[in-house]
Amino acid sequence: ISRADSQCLACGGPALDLESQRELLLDLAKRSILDKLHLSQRPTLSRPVSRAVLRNALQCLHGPPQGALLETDRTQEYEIISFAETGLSNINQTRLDFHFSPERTAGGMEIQQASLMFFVQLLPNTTWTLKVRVLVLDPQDTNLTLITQHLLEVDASGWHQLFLGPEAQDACNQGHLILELVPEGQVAQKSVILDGAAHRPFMTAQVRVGSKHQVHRR
Amino acid sequence: GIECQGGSRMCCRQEFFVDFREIGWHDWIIQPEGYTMNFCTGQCPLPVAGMPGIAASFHTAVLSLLKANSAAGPAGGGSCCVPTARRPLSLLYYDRDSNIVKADIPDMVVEACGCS
Repeated sequence: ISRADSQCLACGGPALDLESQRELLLDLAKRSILDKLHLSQRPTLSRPVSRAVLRNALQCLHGPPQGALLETDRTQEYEIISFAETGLSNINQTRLDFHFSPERTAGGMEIQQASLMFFVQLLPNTTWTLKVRVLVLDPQDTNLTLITQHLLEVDASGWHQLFLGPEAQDACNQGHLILELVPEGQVAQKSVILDGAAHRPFMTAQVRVGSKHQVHRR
Repeated sequence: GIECQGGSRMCCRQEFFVDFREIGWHDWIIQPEGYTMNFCTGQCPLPVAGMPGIAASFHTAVLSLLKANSAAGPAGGGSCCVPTARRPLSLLYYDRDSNIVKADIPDMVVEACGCS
């Protein structure tokens, strides 16, 4: 709504009234954030995350050191925390499903490093060998394909971290990563991998915008 | 750069805070609660357009002068008020899979304005 009695300082045209100008600026801010995050619209939350889980996960985030300034020519980087769905688990095996938004993975994002964080509760003085199988879903025939596996010695209760290799990173890039944690050699009374509200397994990934997004200024 | 104050019509930086709660984005953006976007506004009349201090850069000042001398130019001297320094913004937010994403986005906060 232009105000006939005054002039825009920048372009010399009729000035907007303050409320319209504020609306316009907020709209610009929204569009700028969505553009820079490569999102077509603001995300709608399907599965809220509990504060306890959020707090645990945030302690694992590795941001730039406080006060460090980003060099303007650095490519945009992300850190992602993805919480596992543990639907298809039982006492002897915990299955973790991680999903990454197609628009993020299709946009040429490259996962630089990924690690799994999970909480284990053991009886005192016991040691477990844990096999971690990395699987991908074959889009054609919906079968699971084992791409690699890790063996882990766990001898204390608490949070444990496993760095995932390039195979898992490739699976993340395809949008869906499946991990199976199978205790070896011992009969469990109950699952040693906890996934209650405050102990939900999650994955952290450091992501860089891939070359497709690079705009080179000549 | 110059901060916009009172009735000044000169090229300056206008402070502007975007409150995520006000725009209804506080559910998916975890931190921060808002950010100072700021913007540039004001005129770049001829004498000012030529001053390196307020120009976007020394080269811009020289170009503005060349342009101004060779063309009549609109009332504003043919030079615009633009950001000369910007700062990144760190965002922590949920994506549509309820993953938590931490992103450092360059050039989101206008720190200073000048004539170009």
